[in-house]
Amino acid sequence: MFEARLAQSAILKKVLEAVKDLLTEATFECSDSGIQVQAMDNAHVSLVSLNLRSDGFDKYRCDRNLSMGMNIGTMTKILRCASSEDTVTLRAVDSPDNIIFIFESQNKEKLAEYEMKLINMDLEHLGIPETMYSCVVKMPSQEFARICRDLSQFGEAITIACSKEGIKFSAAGDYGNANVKLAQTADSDKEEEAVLIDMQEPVKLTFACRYLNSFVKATPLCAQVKLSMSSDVPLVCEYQIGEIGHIRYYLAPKIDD
Amino acid sequence: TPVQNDLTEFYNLA
Repeated sequence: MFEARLAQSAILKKVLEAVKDLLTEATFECSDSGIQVQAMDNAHVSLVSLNLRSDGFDKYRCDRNLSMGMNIGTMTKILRCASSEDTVTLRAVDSPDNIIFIFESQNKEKLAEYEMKLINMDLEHLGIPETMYSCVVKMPSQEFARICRDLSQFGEAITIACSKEGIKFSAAGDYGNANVKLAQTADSDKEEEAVLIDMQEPVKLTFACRYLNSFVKATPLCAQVKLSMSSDVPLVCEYQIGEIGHIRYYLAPKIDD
Repeated sequence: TPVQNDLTEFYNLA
């Protein structure tokens, strides 16, 4: 028996919106410690790593480990049927063919059940080693989303250069070029508005806009985003999900031939 | 122009 309940479906709705552009299907691995998803986009350029800890759920029970292949499009449609304040419960038997989503209104007067067929999937897992990054930047997630959107108008790629002075985003294309510099904030009274840079060595990396613009769909999950970068390795873009877990996106850089 | 790399060039597929 697997059962996981969240008091408000809003978190799960936001998580689905944050992955649906990148993934068509994914395996949800459920164990005593929680729910984990690791899945690459079809082009194998980016990877989504989602972790929801069991202690972050209002109720969590997982009698034996389950790997459930889910169609992300269908799951997104089902979650859109829930109101943000509805309680959501995920339920499956031990060797499931289906998973059931149960939405209950706050006043308990409406109860909706949606059953979704599971799919058989080959589990592809990337071994990602613990990495010390040359630059780790924390910045407001809305600012990052804004910069990705604005610079995407100028080119297909954004170059991120990080030094002690700050972080610079730039894009160049046929119509011109653009760059946005953010300095490290002097006083971080408001934690959510802070730009913090932890730099060992300066880095300069180039990434495809279309993936960055998919990652920023996670913006409603967290006020801050963490970008971890080292030369010639994938970017890690991380959003905390309240007290329950995190979503990390990995993105392979574009490298000069 | 820079070339888009594949993630599997950086991490092993298990």
